[in-house]
Amino acid sequence: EQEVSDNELKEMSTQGSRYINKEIQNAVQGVKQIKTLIEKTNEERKSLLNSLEEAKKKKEDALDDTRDTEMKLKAFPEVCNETMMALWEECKPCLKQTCMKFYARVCRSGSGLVGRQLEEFLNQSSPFYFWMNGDRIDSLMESDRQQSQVLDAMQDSFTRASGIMDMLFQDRFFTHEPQDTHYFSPFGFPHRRPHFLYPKSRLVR
Amino acid sequence: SLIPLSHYGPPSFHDMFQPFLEMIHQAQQAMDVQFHRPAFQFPDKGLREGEDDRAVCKEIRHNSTGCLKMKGQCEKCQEILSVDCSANNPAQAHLRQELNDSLQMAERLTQQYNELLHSLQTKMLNTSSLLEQLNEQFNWVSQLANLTQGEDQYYLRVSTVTTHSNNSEEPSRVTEVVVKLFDSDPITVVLPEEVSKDNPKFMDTVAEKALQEYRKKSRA
Repeated sequence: EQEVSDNELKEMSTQGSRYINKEIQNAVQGVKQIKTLIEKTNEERKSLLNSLEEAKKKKEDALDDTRDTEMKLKAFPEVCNETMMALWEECKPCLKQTCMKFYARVCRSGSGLVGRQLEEFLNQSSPFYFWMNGDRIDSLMESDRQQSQVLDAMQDSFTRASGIMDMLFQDRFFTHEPQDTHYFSPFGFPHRRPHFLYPKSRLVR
Repeated sequence: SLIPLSHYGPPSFHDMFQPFLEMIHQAQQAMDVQFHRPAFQFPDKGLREGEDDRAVCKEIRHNSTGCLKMKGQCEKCQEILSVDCSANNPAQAHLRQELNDSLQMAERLTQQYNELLHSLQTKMLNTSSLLEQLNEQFNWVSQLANLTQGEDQYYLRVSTVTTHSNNSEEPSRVTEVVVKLFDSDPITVVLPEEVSKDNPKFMDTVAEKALQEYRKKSRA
């Protein structure tokens, strides 16, 4: 049976609303805590970006030195030619056999085409490429390219997300930070300018 | 009150909370979509012998350079690397040593850079999981706001309170309270005899159960 009067229903609704309001406040507090954690992670991210910038500079200097030295070495007349060519003629078949065995065992897709491609590649290569570690240098250049790609992708990703998080956190529940000249939104980049003005320098971007 | 007044008077519950969920989802998508792009296959390239076989297969198919990394398994290829032409040209030998040194430096710095990239990716994954926590923690409020159109003064409105025996065999009686959270569908909370309506905490218990029920439904 219905037991309570309208007034009692109102009183119960008020009490229940107070509880819900408290729960919403708790949730908003939780959002604030998470916002603080996101900001902290973002500060760590920015300091990592600075470290990456420094590391990239050093890495590129070392790569430039390597390429300069390689160019100087290439300028020398090829010496020990006979020794090199003799070794190369024995190196190639071993390399081809080792590689095709690996490919058949691990890569499983058709090794016929790959075998012919490898044969052609080895016949076009010079033992001096080996002797000067040309494969290691090419591998480093490829890594450098891929690393730039990965960093750009991460930056694009974060730029997109941080724009949304700026909106998400700025006005809704949080009083504005003191708006002074140096203030920049917690998720944006310090020198935040409209994108089209912002030269896509590979490093900083 | 819950929300500081904005310039235009107290924003409604709907205005404040409704867009939140959508924005969290957008931020999550922006963060996550990139992780599934090929660019995120880290270039842990052959600076170490144990590199990912798949990457080697790809390289062998692409331009055969993947095979050159197997030179360590061919004695004659190794001998090429140790051919010493310095007798003919000491300057060249010095230059080759210089090349080796700068190459080792470049490889070490490339590895360092890779580790920093991994750390950066970890930070982004952390942000991604914090956004997920945000979503988990808060989506119910945003969904309630989505439901809320009017300006009802009650966040929780009790519509009926009835008591009846649980079933014909058992004499124990239960209290059934039907409530609505904002403009949600009615939620029925059934309380055992032990939770008396006269208990000051009665409505907290009702509200807590109603909210649990609502959040369970909104997760589903």
